[in-house]
Amino acid sequence: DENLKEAPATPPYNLSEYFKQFLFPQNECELHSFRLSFSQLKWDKWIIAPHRYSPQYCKGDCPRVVGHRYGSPVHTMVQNIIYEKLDSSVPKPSCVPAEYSPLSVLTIEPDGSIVYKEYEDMIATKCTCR
Amino acid sequence: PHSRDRAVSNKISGLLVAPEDAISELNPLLRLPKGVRRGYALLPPLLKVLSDQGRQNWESEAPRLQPDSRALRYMKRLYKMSATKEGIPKAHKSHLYNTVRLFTPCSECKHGHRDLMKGDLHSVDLLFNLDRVTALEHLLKSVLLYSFDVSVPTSSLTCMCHLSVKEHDLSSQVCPSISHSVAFSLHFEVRKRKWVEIDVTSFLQPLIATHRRNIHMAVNFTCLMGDPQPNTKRDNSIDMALVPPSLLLYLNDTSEQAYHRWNSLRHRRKNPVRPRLRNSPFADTTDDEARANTRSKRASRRRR
Repeated sequence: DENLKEAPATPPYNLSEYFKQFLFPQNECELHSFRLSFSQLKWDKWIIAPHRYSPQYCKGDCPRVVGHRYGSPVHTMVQNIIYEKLDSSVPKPSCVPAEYSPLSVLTIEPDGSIVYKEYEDMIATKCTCR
Repeated sequence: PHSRDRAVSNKISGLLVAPEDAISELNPLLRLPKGVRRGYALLPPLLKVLSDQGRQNWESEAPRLQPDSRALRYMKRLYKMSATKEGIPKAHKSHLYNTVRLFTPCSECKHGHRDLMKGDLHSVDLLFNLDRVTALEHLLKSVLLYSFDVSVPTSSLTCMCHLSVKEHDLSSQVCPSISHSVAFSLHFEVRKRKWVEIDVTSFLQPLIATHRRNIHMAVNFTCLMGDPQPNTKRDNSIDMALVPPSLLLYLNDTSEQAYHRWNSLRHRRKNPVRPRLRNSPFADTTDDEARANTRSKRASRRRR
């Protein structure tokens, strides 16, 4: 209410565009695909498999009310309130990975032996806001 | 680490690279917990290259010894059986290992001055260096891996094997003594099989459990073509000893970076899989879950 009193009464340039941002939020937090080849990093001499690695990443805006959709803890909403109402130096919640998949890697060791190893949390599979 | 760019890389990736003596100089917020620092040497290679040593490797990679081509072929086959094309460990695996190491013998010598006649048993000395096995990798199974030439003109083989582990007597480095040995025979069909795995877990377990770095063993391995029969002709023998075996170790890496299958299964039982976000290549939602997810999204948009 205070903000409305202070702001000049300038109507939005296009009402439908204005409302669309609420119906279809832009850039919302979600999982994005990213694939790299080990040859790009010149690691293919000692990483035999896989040839490509898709770690994926999370990016996007977190809604003010995260609720059930992102599986966020209640603290996330509390931090949003702190940011908006109390202290803007406290960062907004971020879009980050919530779940991961492991990755199997086949490498050549310096002594010429070969090792197959399964590593945990190497591929993001789900995003959350926190 | 003795990188020229130590200061720069420390600044850039201090969380991963701070050497022990520089830790106290770091901002307390950047200091890793003790447990993680201890595990620095165990960071997977993908993370290690971000460190000082990795940066050196990127610029001028230290040459690595190239593995045996047959060993490489076997491990690639193992990888295909164990992981999807995207590199994700297959879910149907029931075994507990998350690490498999293949070692080729670093040196071998043939005993004796007897003529190498077919059918003669002769010993091949094998020395395996296990420096790459870490303290957190626990042995589940060890295997001697033999490769066969598929042009062997037979459908079955009967092999007699005598395996002994040699201990080096401190008083005499020249003449190792035999600590324990085992003898066995086996019969198998050749067909298209190119590999034979001989389980020697119980035999090597005491040595690997005590973190022995070098395993010196003598292997007598003679195979005869066809089914085992008395008075088998010597002409039917194949000299297996000419093909030195590799040593395969199936291990459970208990470090934090390794994938613990039993842990993920326990987690899944407690927390049923929720629908993944759309466009995820790893989405495994069922149709019902996908419909519920779509309904939920529409509802939340309407509320906004």
